[in-house]
Amino acid sequence: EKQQRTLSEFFPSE
Amino acid sequence: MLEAKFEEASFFKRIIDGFKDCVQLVNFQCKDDGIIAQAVDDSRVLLVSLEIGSESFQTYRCDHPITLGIDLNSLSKILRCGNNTDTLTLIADDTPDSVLLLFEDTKRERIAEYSLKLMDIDADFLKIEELAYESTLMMPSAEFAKNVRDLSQLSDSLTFTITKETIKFQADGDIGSGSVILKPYVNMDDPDQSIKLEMEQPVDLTFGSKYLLDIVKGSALSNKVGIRLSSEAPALFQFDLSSGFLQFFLAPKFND
Repeated sequence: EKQQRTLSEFFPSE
Repeated sequence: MLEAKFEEASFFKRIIDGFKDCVQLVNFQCKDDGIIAQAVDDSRVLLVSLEIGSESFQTYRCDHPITLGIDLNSLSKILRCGNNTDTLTLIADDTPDSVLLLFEDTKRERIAEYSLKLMDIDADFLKIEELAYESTLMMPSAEFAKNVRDLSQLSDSLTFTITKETIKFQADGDIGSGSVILKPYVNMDDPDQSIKLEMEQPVDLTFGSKYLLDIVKGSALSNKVGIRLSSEAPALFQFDLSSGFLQFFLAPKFND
């Protein structure tokens, strides 16, 4: 089963 | 002072309808060259990025940068009060606690004026760097929306597989499975109906259906959707405006 990733794993917060 | 006039209220309605179901509280940043907004959904899987260039307006003036913190549910209520063919002017002072929405029916000299209270929205801004995408796809937005809506009935995940000459959307669920296979196609009579594919690397990615169902609501904004995919990054779905865009960045599903 594939797990949903979040954007925070790819884009840092400013 | 912000004074931004849309030639037709329906244009702004379509923009807001394009993303109001996935995010609720949004800071609209108004600058001299237009309005931008960014918001992330509560699950932090889908990011919406909006740019309405000043050329999308009939007239546009913004003397100082202004942030309008808006609850989209409230804004939608007011936008429903105007007629589609009315002009719509957004008016705010330099330190606003509300924004004025002025609907004008120039033929009938009817003017409707609504004031929307602004909110102080504490939202962090994600830094989106220019990503290197492995496959870029441009296709009719209505066709993409149909594929997503059809296949989402079968599974809560959709898989996009791009190879050299083929685009495949696939769903595999409890009640059965389905797939739609497309090939690049040029329609000389109606270029918006063409399908373009630029593939540098084959891509095989899985996305949550519920997020894709939100994304395809942007189809009302543009006849075409641009889809950029990378095996190691969020996908980008873009609907172009006459000046500006509505973008969705969607994090994929991966195996652990």
